[in-house]
Amino acid sequence: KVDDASHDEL
Amino acid sequence: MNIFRLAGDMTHLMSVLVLLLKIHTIKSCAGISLKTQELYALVFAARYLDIFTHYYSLYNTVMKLIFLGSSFSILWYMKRHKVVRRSYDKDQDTFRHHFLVLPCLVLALLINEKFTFKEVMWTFSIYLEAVAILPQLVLLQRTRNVDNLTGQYVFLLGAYRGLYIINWIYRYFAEPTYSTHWITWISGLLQTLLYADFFYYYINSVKNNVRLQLPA
Repeated sequence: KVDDASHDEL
Repeated sequence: MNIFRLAGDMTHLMSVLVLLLKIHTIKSCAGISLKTQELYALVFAARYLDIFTHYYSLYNTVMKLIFLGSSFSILWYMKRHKVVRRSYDKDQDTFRHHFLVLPCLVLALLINEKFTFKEVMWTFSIYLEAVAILPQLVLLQRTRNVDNLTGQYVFLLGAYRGLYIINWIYRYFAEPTYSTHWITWISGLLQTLLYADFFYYYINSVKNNVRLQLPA
């Protein structure tokens, strides 16, 4: 599973 | 974005609006812990450092601005407003919240996903948010009678991260690219568990339509 490290939640 | 995440954000938004409504309309912050509010302002300041550098969505940016703006205006009301500040009971709000900040910072330096300033600050905000409610919960135990708005505020604040947990479960199974986020998941779970006994007494008080009283 590839997931960019940026945080897309609050 | 899924419905659980949206519900969580809306619940979180409602909690800060309930608090602002209470403070702005009845010009009182009785029963509210300034220390918890200071910790939350720190949480948002540390978490949203990327607000100007990493644009993810209009929704995220707007919500970050709302959370930053509301948490700092609550601080202003409780510390500067001539009427509201008089209703702050600093003799009751005695939790030494500084003892929460340093361990969270040290832990963020030790356990993080990437050792960069922004990532460590983000991780610090995750750990700090998990314990930020403690001064408020301690204050609630002390001030026997909890007024409705304060009870609603704490309930909504606890419920939002619980909805985030459902959002993480949903994303894990629904999104193939969604990877593990142990730091967020474990902190979020711990945070929600801290509210467990409050939830129990709050729901009972609503069900039996009696004033919320936490056991000493």
